[in-house]
Amino acid sequence: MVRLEGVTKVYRTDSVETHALRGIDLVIHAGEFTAIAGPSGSGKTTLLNIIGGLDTPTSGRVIVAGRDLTQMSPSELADFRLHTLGFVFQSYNLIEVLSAYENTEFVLLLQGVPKEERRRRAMAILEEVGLAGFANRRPTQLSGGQQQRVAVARAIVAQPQLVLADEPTANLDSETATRLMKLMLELNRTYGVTFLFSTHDPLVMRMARRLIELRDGKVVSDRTVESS
Amino acid sequence: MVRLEGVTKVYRTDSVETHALRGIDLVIHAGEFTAIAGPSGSGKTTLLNIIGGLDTPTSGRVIVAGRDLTQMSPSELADFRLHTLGFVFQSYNLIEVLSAYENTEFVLLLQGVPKEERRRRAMAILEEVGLAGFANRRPTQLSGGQQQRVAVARAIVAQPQLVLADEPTANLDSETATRLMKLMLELNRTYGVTFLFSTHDPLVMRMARRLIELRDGKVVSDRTVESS
Ligand SMILES: Nc1ncnc2c1ncn2[C@@H]1O[C@H](COP(=O)(O)OP(=O)(O)OP(=O)(O)O)[C@@H](O)[C@H]1O
Ligand SMILES: Nc1ncnc2c1ncn2[C@@H]1O[C@H](COP(=O)(O)OP(=O)(O)OP(=O)(O)O)[C@@H](O)[C@H]1O
Ligand SMILES: [Mg+2]
Ligand SMILES: [Mg+2]
Repeated sequence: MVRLEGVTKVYRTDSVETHALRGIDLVIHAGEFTAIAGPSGSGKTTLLNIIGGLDTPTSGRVIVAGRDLTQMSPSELADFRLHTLGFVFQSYNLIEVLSAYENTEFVLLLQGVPKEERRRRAMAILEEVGLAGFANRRPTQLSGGQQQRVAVARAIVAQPQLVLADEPTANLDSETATRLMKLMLELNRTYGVTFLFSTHDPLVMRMARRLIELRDGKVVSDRTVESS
Repeated sequence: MVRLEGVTKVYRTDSVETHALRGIDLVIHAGEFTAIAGPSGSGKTTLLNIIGGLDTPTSGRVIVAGRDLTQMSPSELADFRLHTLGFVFQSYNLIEVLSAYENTEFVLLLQGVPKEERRRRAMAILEEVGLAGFANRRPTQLSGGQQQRVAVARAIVAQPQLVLADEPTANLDSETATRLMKLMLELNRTYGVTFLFSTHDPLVMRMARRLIELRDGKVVSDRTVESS
């Protein structure tokens, strides 16, 4: 599903270079449920953004669902994201002028899904993340953790092939986080949605079936764990 | 240091009322180091914002450092915040056009602290949170956890009487979070800075000396814990 070959990312600020990714070689197979852990600044967001075609590597190749992202035009990348990916941003990136419901149904709208089906699916997923009663709220009328869950609902409502989630439980209490993870595990097991998420949360790490550790832009460990 | 008497907060959206706080009576003494835990949507941010004079209660009284916030004008509140409080927002609220250094020194600038002292103190606190090498970065050039630490540096650089921190470790790995908490404990023990912070992080809860639990806008438990 995802193959990275020799991916580097160098940011240049004020003549200072930051090597956010230092030669990542990585394969994520379809159907995996994988967590990426690592200290603050270790490259997790950078890696997810590159896999999601939201950023470009300094060098290397990024193949997702059979396509080399480094060879795609901006409009091809946008089309690829719309039809293949769900993304949960670390800062949520909800559209402030849209309600929780409208944020959630937005991807389905862009995909041309008919209104009634959009409504059914968006409301079902908001119910699953515990927010059915908040559907008409704008992001500024929601708590931090509620916004985070809308971001997750939006990312998974269209059951994309691959979901990239950047710290999807950071602002959630354990019970709400567990509920969310179980929802994602169900999508993985029932529909084969591949999940790759960054996290600091030990609860999330425990529920993953594979744990990759980053440190200073490098993969320092990659192990499969058996979970129940 | 902080006294809340019968504080309620009701948000009205689309004819729907949300009772974010349902009659909070609470005393925080000077020098305490207190965590507030509770599920997503339980009222933590609302409570901190009211104590910090950033929001007004629907009813009740809020007395901080001897002043009733509900009786203060906006300019009195702004002056109170500048000279008494440090605040770490859940979404950081860094000033995007300022560097990490400029964000950090900003409060000292407003307080009229001379340039050399501002520089010394801002760089010292950035060093303490592990970000001395990132001082010239703008927020968009920092990782999520790095931005969070700038937000904390900014809140504590002026050693305010009271620091209110809304989930200050949500985007940090355990090691970085522990380092941050130890820094805050040192300020508490050495300078008597009062800390009140909301959190979902068990690590943070363990380091607090008092743990208040909120549920559906009410305090459901309030216990002092002895820590080493
Ligand atoms: N501006 C607003 N308008 C309407 N409702 C609001 C507003 N702000 C917060 N609320 C609601 O008030 C309740 C408490 O919100 P608050 O942000 O205090 O929760 P919280 O405990 O900080 O949650 P989290 O852990 O998710 O950050 C929530 O149900 C939320 O939806
Ligand atoms: N736009 C940018 N310009 C310059 N440097 C950047 C930029 N974005 C990220 N960096 C730097 O690249 C490194 C990796 O950043 P990244 O956001 O990938 O880390 P992270 O592992 O997600 O951290 P966190 O856990 O704090 O979110 C960091 O040192 C960061 O400061
Ligand atoms: Mg990140
Ligand atoms: Mg909150």
